[in-house]
Amino acid sequence: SPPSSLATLPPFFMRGSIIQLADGELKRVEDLKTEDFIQSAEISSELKIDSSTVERIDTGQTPNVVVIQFGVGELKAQVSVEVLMEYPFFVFGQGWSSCCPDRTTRLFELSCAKLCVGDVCVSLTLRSLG
Amino acid sequence: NVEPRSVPVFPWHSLVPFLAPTQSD
Repeated sequence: SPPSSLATLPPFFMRGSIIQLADGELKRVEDLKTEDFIQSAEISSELKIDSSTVERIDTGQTPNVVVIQFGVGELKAQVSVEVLMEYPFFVFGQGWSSCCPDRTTRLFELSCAKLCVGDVCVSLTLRSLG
Repeated sequence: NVEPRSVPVFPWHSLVPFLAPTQSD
């Protein structure tokens, strides 16, 4: 199936952006921890946290675009997304990571690690799907 | 009168990609 596209860069990855957790607490995007996502999902009635393991990272059809294939959840359902190489994902226990951390840091001033095959990213699914 | 500048607040879930596993059956 064709990859879903996350080809835009949302404003909330900019350092200093204010993020509201599910319990109402406000945090800056650069201060978020794995626990913030886990606890917010626990409160949510609609969303649950899933682990998405990076299985492949391929160069996309257009410049600066990569196609990342994830194995989602316990069943490792195959999902691929097409993203700009600086698009950050939150890796469990590690924090923000992208395929090109230098660009992410330059564009968003967001400290970032290199996203690698085998990294386990925070993702969401609908509770009703489980 | 100076109106306070509103700071955008983003919900936590907007930061996380929504990866719905494909239903195999």
